[in-house]
Amino acid sequence: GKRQYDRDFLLGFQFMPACV
Amino acid sequence: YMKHPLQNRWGLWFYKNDKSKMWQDNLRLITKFDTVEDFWALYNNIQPPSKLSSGCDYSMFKDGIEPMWEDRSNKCGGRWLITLAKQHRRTELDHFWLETLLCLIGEGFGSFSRDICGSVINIRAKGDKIAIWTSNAENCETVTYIGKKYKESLGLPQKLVIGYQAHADTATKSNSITKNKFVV
Repeated sequence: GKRQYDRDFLLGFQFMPACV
Repeated sequence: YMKHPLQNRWGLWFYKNDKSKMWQDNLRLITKFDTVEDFWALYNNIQPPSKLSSGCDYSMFKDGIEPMWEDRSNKCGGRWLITLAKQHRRTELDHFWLETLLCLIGEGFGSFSRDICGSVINIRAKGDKIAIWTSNAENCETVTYIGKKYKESLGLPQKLVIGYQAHADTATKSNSITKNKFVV
């Protein structure tokens, strides 16, 4: 399916360290 | 922990107005990304638009599309255009730009996201501009849906009218005013 992400979901990752 | 893949890979471009160079030499691809995490890693490490000097642009386009009218994907398309008065640079510009990017990478226009090419932000002394570019100015239903959803995403008041202009009309205009093909 289409990978749709709403803004709140996306904003939740703003300050998370990217581990991989 | 796995990164969250985006539906599309995107390229972020930077344009700096250097009159000693050709237009296309001033346009540079900064990087490409295709995960939520990589988007933020990039976004958190670049200057916000409000800190750029006048004459600069950022563009974010789907991989394979260059941020210019001439690109095959843009040629028959157009843009929803948001113009900002100077006093809104400090308060609204960065916020609008981020909301625009989130609409794009999150495929916020549902199945109509297929028509999205990218987005451009122009930093200009006479007024900043943010636009979403779509691939076909004749796709009335798609263009109108994108415009309505975009306006809603930016939190613009209902009574504020935004316009969609075909690139073909922008490219051939004889004065500084391009007619709107659609408004919402």
